[in-house]
Amino acid sequence: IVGGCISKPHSWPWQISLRTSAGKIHFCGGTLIDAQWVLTAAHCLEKSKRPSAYKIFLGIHSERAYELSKQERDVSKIVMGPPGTDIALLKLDRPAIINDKVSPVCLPEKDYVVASGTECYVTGWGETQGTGGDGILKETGFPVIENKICNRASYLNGRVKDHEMCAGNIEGGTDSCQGDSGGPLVCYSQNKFVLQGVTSWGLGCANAMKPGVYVRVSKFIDWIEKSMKEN
Amino acid sequence: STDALEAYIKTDGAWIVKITKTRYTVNTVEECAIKCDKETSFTCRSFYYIEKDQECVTLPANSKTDQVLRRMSTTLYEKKEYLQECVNGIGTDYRGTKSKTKTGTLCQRWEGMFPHKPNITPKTHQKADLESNFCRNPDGDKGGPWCYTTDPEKRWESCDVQDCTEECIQCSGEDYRGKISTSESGYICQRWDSQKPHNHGYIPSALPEKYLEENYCRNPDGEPKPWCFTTNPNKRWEPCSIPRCTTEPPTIVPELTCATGDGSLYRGTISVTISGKACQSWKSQIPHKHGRTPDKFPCKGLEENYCRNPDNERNPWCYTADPETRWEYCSVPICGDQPKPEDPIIPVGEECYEGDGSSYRGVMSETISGKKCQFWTSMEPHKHSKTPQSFPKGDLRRNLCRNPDGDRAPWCFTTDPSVRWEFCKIDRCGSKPEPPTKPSLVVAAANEQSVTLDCKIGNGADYRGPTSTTIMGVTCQAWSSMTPHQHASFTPETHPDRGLESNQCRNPDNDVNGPWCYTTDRNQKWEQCQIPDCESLKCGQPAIKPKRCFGR
Repeated sequence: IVGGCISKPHSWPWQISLRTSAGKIHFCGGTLIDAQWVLTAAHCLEKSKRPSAYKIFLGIHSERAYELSKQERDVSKIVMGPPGTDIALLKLDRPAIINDKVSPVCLPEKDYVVASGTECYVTGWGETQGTGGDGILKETGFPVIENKICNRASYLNGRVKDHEMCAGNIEGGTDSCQGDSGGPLVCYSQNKFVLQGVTSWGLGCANAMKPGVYVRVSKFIDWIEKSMKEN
Repeated sequence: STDALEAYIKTDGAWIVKITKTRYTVNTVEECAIKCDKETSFTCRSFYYIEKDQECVTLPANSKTDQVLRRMSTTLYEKKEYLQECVNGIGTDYRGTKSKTKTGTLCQRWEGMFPHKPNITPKTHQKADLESNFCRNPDGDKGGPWCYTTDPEKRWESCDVQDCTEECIQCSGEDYRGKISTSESGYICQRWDSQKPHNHGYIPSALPEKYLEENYCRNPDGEPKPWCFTTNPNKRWEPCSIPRCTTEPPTIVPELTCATGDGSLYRGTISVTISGKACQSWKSQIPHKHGRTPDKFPCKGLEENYCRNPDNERNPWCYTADPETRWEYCSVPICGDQPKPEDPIIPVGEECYEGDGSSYRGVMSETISGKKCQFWTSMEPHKHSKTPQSFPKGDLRRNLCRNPDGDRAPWCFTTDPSVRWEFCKIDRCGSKPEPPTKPSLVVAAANEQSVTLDCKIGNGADYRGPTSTTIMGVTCQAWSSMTPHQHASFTPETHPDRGLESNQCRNPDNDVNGPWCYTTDRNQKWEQCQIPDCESLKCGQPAIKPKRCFGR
């Protein structure tokens, strides 16, 4: 996360760290949506299609993961999203223990569209580009930008698809970045946080008029439910 | 009788202070409207109604002429007729505030005798509302509303007030409220409240200040003119071709040396950005190609290379002369007392307020009825005086709930034009929490998912989770063990149905403080465990509340 601030420990209890099984090195984020399922970005899983290549850490605040609350899980199944979309589901080898440091986020209603200007939050252990907080879970908030604006020539020039959404500050300065991919974009509504986006891509990080792009989760509710049921 | 209210625009939580007024006791708001219609002592332009007191107050003023203030339980009703700034027919009913003639000459006051001695006066035409120096048509002139002018050479001139039936836009059409619903290629517009055929984020209920009605062309996002999503699946959106009004755009009071709010009225000559870069001329397309040209934004003062805010940005800005930096904000000084500069990071969110909430510095920006708060620096949709400049100690950042004026709780102006202000969705600290309303997860916790859900219901007598450390982080002693602490009351044998098989936290004695255990610390025989309440583990509701830092 570029800009933003260091989060309160365990205040985003659905945030997971996706790691290599070998070196247990963090490379992407993800979101706990159920005791046994994590939603992440498909591009995080490009290097290997083997579930055994990955590990999932839950309940941690620091990237080093020395907290006693850490839960470590293997991945038992990978379900890639529909072709051309940057979303994937990971099934944990056994359910996470849901407690005050590990709990799932809510999913949005099918096809729900977040109103332009709604303030939402992203979290992750990704690049900070010198803005501090490396190695600690950071958070930042910014408004959702309607695809119409985001697709203007001076913004992302038509690159944003219907199943994606943009969010960010027009003047830049704060954004998600490399290493935050797959992590959550949540918006607060009716007393709860709802997962509206999966961190996907951007043109650099925190550049003016180049907001981050997130997979629009509400477009994948049927796929998520079907995949979880079938697997 | 509800028809009586159709002629009015309603604003909750608002009133106007006026010496001239009449007070009535009525049974319904409709009765109050009828009182206003029948007012004889003055021209009734609005009334406010206090339902609890059944109090009705009729007024000669409205939000165009007087300051609207906030007041709980008071609803202001303004006659549409007196808010309208256009004419029907020859405009004998025009009651707007235009006070310049078609050639731009200032009108003489109707009561005035200089430079012209009028033969039409407020006394001779009592029902014509000949007030101030506003254009009127008391004599049915075919040319529409007119006035005596302040030019000694010209006794009177018509004002050329826009016709209400004429569909046209002033400036970029941000204030267009007309009913054109076809895009420039002839596609029928998609309704704003529909997501078909195009999904979109311009949701009328979330953006009430944008007047996204029916499928009418609107300009909610700083385009050069009104537009709409189209009903053609292959054309997401398109501008509408609505002609520009021939009448003069509304006059503004330009800010020449400093800026208030978002600086959209700034017309000064600063032309350097915050990092010291020179601005590119708005007319030029070099080094940056852009669409913010003076012809597309005719009312925004895009002259030379001066810093401006033509498109609802936070501050005046400009394209820079540096090819590497497309645009930047400018350092235009803020008018009045300089408020504390906005921290890049919002302080830790408070979930409740103390006392009257004057010290509340949390991040709530939603009212008790779920409405979004208006930015304190913004005058849309509600004009007000509670600005960061006038309340420098009030921490009036963004659109966060605050109590700058000693009301009884944090509040904000709402983005709903019909609701001026409301208290916010925050509880006073220590107030009784709401009883649990959703038992489904609790049931699941008790039965099916008790292995994965590490939480307690009530006092945790049924808790069978895996936690085996105390609140101080000490490992628990096994219930069957007698070292380091000897005990006899709570063992697997004495309480076979209480889950005392291992060293996990349990509550065999129904301790009101929840599960506990004997500890492995010789100096501490037993200690409570920290088991979260299952109610706090519902999806999306973190037990530890996040900061919700809004980074810039």
